[in-house]
Amino acid sequence: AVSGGTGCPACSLAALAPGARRDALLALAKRNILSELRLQERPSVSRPPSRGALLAALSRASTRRPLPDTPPALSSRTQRYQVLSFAESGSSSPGRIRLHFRFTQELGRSIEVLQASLYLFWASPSPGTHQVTVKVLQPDLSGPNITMVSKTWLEMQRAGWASLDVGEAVQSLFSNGRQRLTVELETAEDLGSPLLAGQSDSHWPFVAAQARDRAPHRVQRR
Amino acid sequence: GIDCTGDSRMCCRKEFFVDFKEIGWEDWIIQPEGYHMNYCAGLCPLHMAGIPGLAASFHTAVLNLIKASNADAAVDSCCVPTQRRPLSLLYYDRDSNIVKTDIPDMIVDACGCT
Repeated sequence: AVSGGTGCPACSLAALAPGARRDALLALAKRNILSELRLQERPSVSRPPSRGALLAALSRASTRRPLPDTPPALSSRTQRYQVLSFAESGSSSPGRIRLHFRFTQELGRSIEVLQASLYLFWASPSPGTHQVTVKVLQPDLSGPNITMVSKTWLEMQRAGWASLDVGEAVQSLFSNGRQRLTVELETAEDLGSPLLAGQSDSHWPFVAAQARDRAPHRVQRR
Repeated sequence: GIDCTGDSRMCCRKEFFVDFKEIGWEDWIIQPEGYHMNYCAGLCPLHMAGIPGLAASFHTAVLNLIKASNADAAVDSCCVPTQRRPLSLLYYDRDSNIVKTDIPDMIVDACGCT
């Protein structure tokens, strides 16, 4: 509506009464932001993470190693994203915990994952080195089966945060149009659940990912 | 670029701030508190074509004026953004994940005539 007519884009805006102009600009601002974020409508935030979890995650994520430089030609127009996804608890049994991470479709096939790390806080009740088996699982789209994408071991020596690279798993998730990543953690049964039980919100597990829009196809002239 | 003042009729940058609280978006956009959108408005006489604000050369204006006087068909010149910068947003997405991104070219910093 703003750019209608044959004149310049701002001409029809100038012709509007101040109130209508303000409404038009607000509508334009909303539409631009949603469109650039690939959202059909504003998200309704039903279960925001606690302030403690958010601050801890931002603090941990900001201390990661920097990404390699992007060529200037790409970086100027390539939109980048940093995503923090907090775990939802799944089924658990003594010594075994399942965590689910959900990613929205808007950040799906069109983005390239540059880096993704899973952060876990270990509140060990006993001293010594403990091994945690970390399995990254993806549910099959066609049925109830679950595919194991990777299996790694973490050695926890003292209480604190540990991180694990899950970049390939998250990229594979996005490439296949899936939205949910499942992580299964296994510890020795007699330890209880030092990864979740009794922990404050600020120690809640999360995945921190960095991504960017896929580079457009480039045509080379010879 | 020139910022619009009360009596300005020539091409200039008008400031326009979108307060996220005012439009009810403060629950999903964590930072910033608003968007300095800004926009361009004002007249662009033909001899001002190609002039990004007052910083342009006087000679360019004179040459354009001569060209305009000699032109058989006038070509419209528009007041448009000549300099823009990204808007950084920290927000909750549909799944309550936290996303930080820089949307390019969202904030109008300067205006000029095409």
